[in-house]
Parts: sequence; structure tokens; C-alpha cells
Amino acid sequence: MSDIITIATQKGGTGKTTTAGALGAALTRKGWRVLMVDMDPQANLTFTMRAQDQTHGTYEVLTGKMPAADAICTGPGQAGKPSRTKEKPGDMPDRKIIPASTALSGADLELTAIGKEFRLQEALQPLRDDFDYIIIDTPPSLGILTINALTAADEVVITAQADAYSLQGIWQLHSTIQAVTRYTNPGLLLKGILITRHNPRSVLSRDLTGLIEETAQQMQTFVYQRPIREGVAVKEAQASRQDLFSYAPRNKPAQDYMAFADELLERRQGD
Amino acid sequence: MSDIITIATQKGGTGKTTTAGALGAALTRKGWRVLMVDMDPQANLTFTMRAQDQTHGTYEVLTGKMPAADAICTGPGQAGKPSRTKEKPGDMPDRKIIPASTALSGADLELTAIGKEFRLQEALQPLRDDFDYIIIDTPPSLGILTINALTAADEVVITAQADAYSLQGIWQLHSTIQAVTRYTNPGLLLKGILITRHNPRSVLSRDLTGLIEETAQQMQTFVYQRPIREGVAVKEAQASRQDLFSYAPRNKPAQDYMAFADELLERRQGD
Ligand SMILES: Nc1ncnc2c1ncn2[C@@H]1O[C@H](COP(=O)(O)OP(=O)(O)OP(=O)(O)O)[C@@H](O)[C@H]1O
Ligand SMILES: Nc1ncnc2c1ncn2[C@@H]1O[C@H](COP(=O)(O)OP(=O)(O)OP(=O)(O)O)[C@@H](O)[C@H]1O
Ligand SMILES: [Mg+2]
Ligand SMILES: [Mg+2]
Repeated sequence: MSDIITIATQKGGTGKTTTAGALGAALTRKGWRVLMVDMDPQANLTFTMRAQDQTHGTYEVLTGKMPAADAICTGPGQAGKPSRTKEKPGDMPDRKIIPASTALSGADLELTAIGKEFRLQEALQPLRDDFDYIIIDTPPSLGILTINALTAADEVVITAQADAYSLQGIWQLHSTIQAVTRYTNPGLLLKGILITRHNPRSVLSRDLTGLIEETAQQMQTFVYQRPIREGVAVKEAQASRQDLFSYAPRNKPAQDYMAFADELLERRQGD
Repeated sequence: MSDIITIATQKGGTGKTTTAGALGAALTRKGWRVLMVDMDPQANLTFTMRAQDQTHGTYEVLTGKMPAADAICTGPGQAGKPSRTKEKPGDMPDRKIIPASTALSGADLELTAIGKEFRLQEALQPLRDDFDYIIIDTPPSLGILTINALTAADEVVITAQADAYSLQGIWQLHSTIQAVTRYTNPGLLLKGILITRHNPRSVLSRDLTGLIEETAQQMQTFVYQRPIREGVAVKEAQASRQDLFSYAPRNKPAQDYMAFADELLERRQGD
């Protein structure tokens, strides 16, 4: 039975897509069977996984045009791609994704009937035995696409930079999570806050990290021990459409993301 | 007759709010009468301008509950606030803003009647003689709030980081701009692309800046000459709820934003 994890926050640019992609790649490297789901009309994760498809994707699945299994695209393994290290990335297992397309931005207006929040949950149900982890990327909004992703999920991870706007975004998402656990998904767990694009030298970052830790306690959750440091390789890997570990496995953000995946797995055993 | 400028892109975290705030503050310092409009339910600009108000704001204006003039909040002048420089910021003129509130996130579902795209344009019409510039901040989405902001605007400025995801965001917004000029606002001008959070040392930034410049030419627009450099003072000013020029006028991003405002003014004369 797979574990469905949604990465979310309304605050833009906090690393939702980067985190979803890195977590998926880390778990795949550790041998788990992983399905990615791109619920963002920007389709950034779909682009980086080279899985663009305008007719088979999350839009068709949400609007009932096809079952989720038919929309799964197998992104090419990242083997043999130019990467920054001498270390041969080796043959990466194919990574599977249900891609996003621009049609998805119309979903807000199309999904109006009763039960509109449950479309993704129902669609993923038949796939749960085929994967160990299903990881969902979401747009920077609290609309119907993110509500679907929260309703379908077992756990939600919030990404935040250590700054005032991200902190506000955490509180805004928290009230949405409370509504979702009350009306559509009582089992949803807030599985921690991950600090991204971290600049350890800045005083403000340290102050805001402290505030975010206090906030996490108030929400009965936690902050992942190791923030993700800022590193140029992240943008480079995304532009060259490779996962971070194939592109630059020894780079700081890659190490931090591997530590994040390890902590997530440890905490799962503890459940 | 005021000039209405909307700052937009679907890509999250590219500096829309930072740019709207800095441009408003720069024009105010140069003696222009400026009104800010916050169309983002996150209400980040409203927070930084200390103008939170849950009953008078863009939501009430869009849904016809009150005229725009009644929703204008006068943010406190930034005089005398602790700032990083010895230079006394001096008495800043009050800055005016129509604030956002969380109620705004429901606007997508409420604004359904015919003419829903024109609500903001109609509401701002009576104010145009009271201000020289009206600057609109938007959420990271291409939904009805951003459509209203584009329909109301004379010009739109796109913010982008020099990375692959921002470049995709430019193309996505461009097709929305084309639809807006065709159906709701034929006079809308794409008034350039501003590169933000720029890291001049990174090779990728240079490559992507080149690609963005090519894209701008294809869209018959331009990239502002001086990218905005990354600087910690931006987040610090936002957290302490001051405008960038009151907080750290000699800081790199403050200088870059002043150069951006100067170029925008120059190009306006040239029109
Ligand atoms: N650790 C990091 N180091 C350097 N750059 C990073 C890091 N994490 C993310 N970025 C960059 O920051 C930008 C925003 O990240 P990303 O697109 O993952 O955020 P997002 O929350 O998914 O954005 P959106 O709200 O638009 O969906 C991207 O250009 C990405 O490459
Ligand atoms: N030049 C800069 N130097 C350093 N930090 C910056 C700079 N510009 C923006 N930032 C920071 O980057 C983050 C994103 O900026 P901002 O919130 O203005 O983007 P946005 O496009 O408005 O985001 P959203 O899509 O959520 O509305 C903020 O924390 C801001 O402080
Ligand atoms: Mg994203
Ligand atoms: Mg913003």
C-alpha cells in the first residue's frame, strides 16, 4: 500500500517542485517504486522529467476522461546524461509521472460538481498497490487543484524559505489543512516543514527559522533537521532536465535532500 | 490621468511583490502620487505596508460592496523606523494601498457573472485623476484576479529569475496577455521583463538571461537594462515592514530598483 505525499504551500517559489522532484529521485535511488503526480498547470516538474504530453495527464484524469493508469508517462532514465561529476550516474530506473498540461488551469472552472475535491483521491486508489510512494507537486495556490492533492494524500510536507512571507504562507495553508481534515480527508497528517534555499549566514534566516520552529510546535508538527542550502546546481539540473542526483550528487543541496529523504523514511518507520 | 501598471507572472517567487513595493516606493520618493493595489490573497504587500484590513479592500471592491475610494488605506509613512543606514530616511509621504484579505481567495468562485473581468477596471476608473501611478500586485496564477489586473492595466511588467521555470512562465503569461488584448483590454502594453534575484556569477544566469532577451524580442518587448541583484536587505525590509529605500537605500537591490524606476520613467516619456 503506497504512501501518498503532497508538497504544498500557497507561497510561490519556495521549492515545492524542487522538493517533489528531489524526494522522488532520492526514493527511486533507494529502490522504492515511485509515481510522481504534477498538479501544477505550470508543469515545471513535467518539463524537468521530459514527460510533456498534452493529451494524457492529470487534467484528463481529474475530468474523468481516462483512468490514472493510462496517464502515466515513463520519463527517460537519466543514465548517460551530461552531468557535473565524473561519477557515472549509472542506469537510473525509469521514473513514472502523471504529467500536467496547460489545460489543467481550466480545472478550477470545470470541477464544480459535488465531490469535486475527491477526483484525484478516487483516481489514485487503483494504483496504490503498484507503488511504494506517490508524490504530488502542487501550484502556488489554495484552489481546487491543491485541495484535490490534500484530499488524496496521507501526508503533506510544507516547503518554506526562512522569511516573513513564507511564514504567513504556512499559517494560510494550515487553515486549509484543517478544513480538509474536517471535511474531506480526516487522516491527513502534517508531516513537517522543510526549510529551503537556506542562507545560513544571514541573521534574518536564523531568526525566521526560530519562528518557523515555534510555529511548527504550535501546529503539532516539526521542522526537518537539515535545511536545504542554496546551490546553483539546482537550477542547472532543472534547466538540463535531469534529477539533482544524476546531475551533481555531491553538491550541497543534493546531500541535504538525501538527508531529508532519510529523515522522512525514519519518521515513517516511527509511525 | 494615471498610468496603471500591473506586475505579473504565474511563476511563483519571482519578485512580483518586491518589485511592486519597490517601484511604488521609488515613484513616491520622486514625488509622484502613487496608489498600490494588492490583488493577491496572500496579502504580502498589504503586510509590508502595514495596511491589513479585513473589511475594506480589493475583495469588497471587486464584489461591488464598496467603491474603490472607500477601500484605500493609508499605510504609515516610514519615517523614523529603525533602518540600516545612518541616513535619516526622512518623512516619507504616506503610501496609499487598497489592501488584500484572505476573503479574496474566494473571488474565483464568486466572480462568475458576465463582465467579471472588468470589475477592477471599472472600480479604478473614478480614481485615475487622483494618482499619477496605480501599481497592482498579483498572485502567482493566471486566474480571474490576474485577468482583472491585466484588464485594468495600461502596462504589464513581467518579473523573472534567470532560470528555466521563469522562462516558461513568461510564455504562459504571454498567451494570457494576448487573450486579454483581444477580448478585454486592446490597449494593454507589455512593458518589459525585469530580471530579479540575479546572481551575475552563475553561468546559467548568463545563458538564461540571453534566452530571456531573445524571448523579449520575439514578443516585441525588452528586458530592463539592469537586473535586480540578490541582497539580504530585501527580506529584512519586508520582515520589518518597511520599504526598501527607507530600510537600506544604499544597498545593491535598492540601487537596482531605483535604476529600474528611472528606466521605466524614461521609456514612458519616449512613448
Ligand atoms: N536549494 C536551492 N538552491 C538554489 N535554487 C533553488 C533551490 N531550491 C529551489 N531553487 C530555485 O528556486 C526557484 C523556485 O523553486 P521551485 O520552482 O521549486 O519552487 P516552487 O515552490 O515549486 O515554485 P511555484 O510556486 O512557482 O510552483 C527555481 O528556479 C529553483 O531552481
Ligand atoms: N533582489 C532580491 N534579493 C533577495 N531576496 C529577494 C529579492 N527579490 C525577492 N526576494 C525574496 O524572494 C522571495 C520572493 O519574492 P516575492 O515574494 O516578492 O515574489 P512573488 O513573485 O511576489 O511571490 P508570489 O509568487 O508568492 O507572489 C521573498 O522572500 C523576497 O524577500
Ligand atoms: Mg512549482
Ligand atoms: Mg507576491
